[in-house]
Amino acid sequence: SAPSPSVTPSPLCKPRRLYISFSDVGWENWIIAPQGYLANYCGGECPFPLAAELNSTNHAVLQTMVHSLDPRGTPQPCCVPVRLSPISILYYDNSDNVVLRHYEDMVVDECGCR
Amino acid sequence: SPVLAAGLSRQESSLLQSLGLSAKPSPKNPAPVPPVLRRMFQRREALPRPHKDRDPCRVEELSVPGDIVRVFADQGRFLPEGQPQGQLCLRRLLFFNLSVLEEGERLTMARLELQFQHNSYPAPSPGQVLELRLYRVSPRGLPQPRPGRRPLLERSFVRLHKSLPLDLSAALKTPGRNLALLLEISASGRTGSLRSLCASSDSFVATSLLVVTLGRQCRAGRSRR
Repeated sequence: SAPSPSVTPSPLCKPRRLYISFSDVGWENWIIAPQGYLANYCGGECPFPLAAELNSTNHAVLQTMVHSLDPRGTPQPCCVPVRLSPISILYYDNSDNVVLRHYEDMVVDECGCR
Repeated sequence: SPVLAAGLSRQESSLLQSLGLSAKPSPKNPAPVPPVLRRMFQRREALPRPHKDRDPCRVEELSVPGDIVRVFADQGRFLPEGQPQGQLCLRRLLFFNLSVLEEGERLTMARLELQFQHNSYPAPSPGQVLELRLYRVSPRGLPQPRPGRRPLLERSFVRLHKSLPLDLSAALKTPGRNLALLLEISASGRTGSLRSLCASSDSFVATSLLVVTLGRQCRAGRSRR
């Protein structure tokens, strides 16, 4: 059996940095501002025992326990956004009017095991 | 690959729709960004994140409910004075294409902004006044001045400021898909030639309409709340 890969502690579930540049997605000609923004994403493990700060539900705690007994049969809970915040975007609409609009759930502030 | 491209464009169009856009905008001749919107955007950017205590369905800067602020450019035209007597300085049909307003958006503010080249002060002779009248007209017909027709809004000015905001929120509760207004500025005063009386309004530059609405996401949220 191949030697187990050097086990580094798998990083826990938490927000990870993700900067979205609107020119990367080809939207720079109609979005006036911002040019991009820090959207972040959730990444990491939800291992047994679920630490309190992982903002998890009772269901996730139980699922983790079952996963530890039967890893093949039951997956670990998922690391997902549990608190997001809005941003405002200044852009040209389909009739070339200038619009300032508020968009909900655009930035990941907090992650949790669910 | 074409499959990947098709998938991406499908994803993009569904995201654009959730952003309230029917397709990816491609501004042909983008208008300059109105300073009022630029200032509002910069003020929001400066707020500490995350905006815990901020009501996302309220435009704090204008103290009205709303999550969408648009500025519509005037697509109208000047009209011949057409008034045989009196001292009409300026007569203009204002036309705003409001068809982008989505089903279910509720208008919470409408502010007409008249821009002049500079602050202007008529010659200081007593009794000189500029009168401004605004009528709602049909987008189709050429508006004929009819005596006794009630204006939507009537104001008198001794001086014209560079930027003149006129609140039309009450008058435009249901703006419809197009909005046509007849703007008349006339001068009255015991002395002075008509041209000198009208000098102030001759510096008229442009008009725009600032509209604040409550979009679906806010209206759903509010009714839930």
